Amino acid sequence: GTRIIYDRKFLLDCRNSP
Amino acid sequence: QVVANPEQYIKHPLQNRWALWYFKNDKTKSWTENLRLISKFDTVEDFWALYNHIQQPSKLNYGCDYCLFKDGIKPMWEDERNKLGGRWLITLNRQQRHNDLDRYWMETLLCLVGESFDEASEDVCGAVVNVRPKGDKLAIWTSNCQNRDAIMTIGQLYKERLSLPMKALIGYQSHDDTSSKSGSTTKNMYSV
Repeated sequence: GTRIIYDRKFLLDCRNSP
Repeated sequence: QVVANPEQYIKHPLQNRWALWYFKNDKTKSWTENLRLISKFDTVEDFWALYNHIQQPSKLNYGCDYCLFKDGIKPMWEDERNKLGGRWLITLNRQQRHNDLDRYWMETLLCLVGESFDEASEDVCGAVVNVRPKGDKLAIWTSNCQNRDAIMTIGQLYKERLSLPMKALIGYQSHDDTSSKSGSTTKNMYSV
């Protein structure tokens, strides 16, 4: 099946977005 | 007619729902009474809302732990999905509490919620950080200590993500060995 993965850059960017 | 961009309002779903536990070292209570569920989350946004809200490990009292486990797996050896497994263990020295502990723990969480170990992510149960006077410890728990390929993949990628020096070996121990160890040290099944 598919797996939802997030790299660290995306996760860190999400931390700062409103 | 203006159509809103879903990217702006839909939360980013994680592959798994995760539960964050906190263990407080209260000698007057039993071990299980000291283990408390803080909260569960299954999106990137809710992960950060929780993470930004709680204390960093370096601020916890001695004897306390954080545990992040897939929903449905209790952070203890006895759990059905832990009992055949083991953990990659990283032991820190006292200076590392100030320099490395918090960023290593955050990186560990990013590896878990981001499913950073390819297919081996299936084997991940959770991660634990122990704050201890003699030296703090970080560990990633996996479900089956016989799944050598998955375990080695996790160990190698984890070491890379923490930028640990190549020569600094980390060891994997089965929970069975850890729970029945006679001496102070547990033998490693694998190392990387």
